Amino acid sequence: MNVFRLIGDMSHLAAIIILLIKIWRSRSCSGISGKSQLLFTAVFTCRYLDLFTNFVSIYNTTMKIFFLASSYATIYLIFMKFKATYNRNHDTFRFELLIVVSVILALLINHEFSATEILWTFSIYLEAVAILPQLFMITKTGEAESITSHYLFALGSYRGLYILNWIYRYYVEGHLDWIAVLSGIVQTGLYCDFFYLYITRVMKGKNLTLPA
Amino acid sequence: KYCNKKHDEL
Repeated sequence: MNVFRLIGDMSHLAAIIILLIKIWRSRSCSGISGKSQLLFTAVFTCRYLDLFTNFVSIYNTTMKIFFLASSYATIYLIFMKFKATYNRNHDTFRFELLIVVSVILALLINHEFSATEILWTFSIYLEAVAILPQLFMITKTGEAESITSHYLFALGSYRGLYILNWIYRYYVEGHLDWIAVLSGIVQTGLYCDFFYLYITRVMKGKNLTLPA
Repeated sequence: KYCNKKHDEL
């Protein structure tokens, strides 16, 4: 554990909590892509199956359980409890495509051809692109509530901080997992436009509206 | 050097 990873994890945790608070307080999931949330739930489910087989630390186990539980809670809020507020007609990204491509890539490019390893690899590839339905939805509506943009900023920063963590681990521990690193770079790259808008608009107290 | 003994990250 190093400082970059710790802040990264805290940023990830903050993102999830911000999203839950937004939905719970406003009793509404408007502006949130249910498809991205479904993908994140699939990501956590496939990746954290090792909860049953591989103990790392109390911290690791606790975080995994929290991420799993919170993602299922989010899905429940969007598709059941507050489903009347879900903007289904704006959430039109073909997310099946992301799943198919991630499955194929995971079968072709992995560290080891075993069930758990392929599921882990699939979760890494899918996580890299899971935000696309959400970004697509914002592009379509042309705006996002500020709390939604705080959520996205925390979620995007998390993988960016992981990149610093991987650089650190490479030099200090000789640890390099290029599947995670390359996917993490893609994942962070997808947020670039958003980061720019967030810093130039939201941080100055304006709303996140896309230039026409 | 490549190392992938276990996935200890989240």
